[in-house]
Amino acid sequence: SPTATTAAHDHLAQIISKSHLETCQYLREELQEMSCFLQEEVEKFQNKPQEAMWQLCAVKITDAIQYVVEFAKRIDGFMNLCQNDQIVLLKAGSLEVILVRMCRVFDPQNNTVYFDGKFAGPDVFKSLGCDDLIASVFDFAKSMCSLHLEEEEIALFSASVLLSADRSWLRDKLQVERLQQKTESALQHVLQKNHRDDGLFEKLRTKVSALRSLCALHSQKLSAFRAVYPDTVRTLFPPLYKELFAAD
Amino acid sequence: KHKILHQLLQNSTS
Repeated sequence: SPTATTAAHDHLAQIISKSHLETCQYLREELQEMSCFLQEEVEKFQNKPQEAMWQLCAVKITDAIQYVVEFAKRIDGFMNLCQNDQIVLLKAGSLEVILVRMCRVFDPQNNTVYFDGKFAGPDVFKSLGCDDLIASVFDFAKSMCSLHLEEEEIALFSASVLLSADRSWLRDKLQVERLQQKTESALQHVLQKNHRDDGLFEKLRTKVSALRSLCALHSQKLSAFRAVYPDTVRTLFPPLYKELFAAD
Repeated sequence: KHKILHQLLQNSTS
């Protein structure tokens, strides 16, 4: 019955929102008090050797991924998937979820993102040597911010991104598809409940392809970096980061 | 392969 469906959507939305808030790493309120890096601090980042800045970013990404793993574990049904599929979904989707979550720690007014204690503009990441990737990530965060999503909507969208049934190497695609469909209907229900414009769900769908290109670009940049600095990656990068992005 | 991810998945949620 429609009432039962509505209740099921509300219930799922509630569980996923709770999981999201419990694992979101930063609360919006605590970030409100944070300042931007001063020019001399920006220069310190810019003067870091390329390897050191890559290592710092790999550490930050890995920290964030641990929260995403925790989020996944608390999503209804995720832990019922076989472990192969849990790993496939996290391997393909954890960076995408981080990019979605980034809109929460992004200030579109001055184009800065919370990083290593303060808000940082794209220039902070100059020494990575991947200006195009950084510019695309900032553009993406800005466009996500312009949708003014509420936490509940970010939570459900993140979950649906993580539960993408079209990832390669899934053993039980059907089960993932079912979970994704449930999450997407709950998202649509929440968008309706919040009186969002009709096009928002479709706009979010278009973000999925943007996420995939950003992750492909990250892999490409990592390969290029690893070709030049194999030892840095092998000895200094966090093991979890290597497992996810730099497997042989 | 994926030793750490395995471990993280198996740790009970706090």
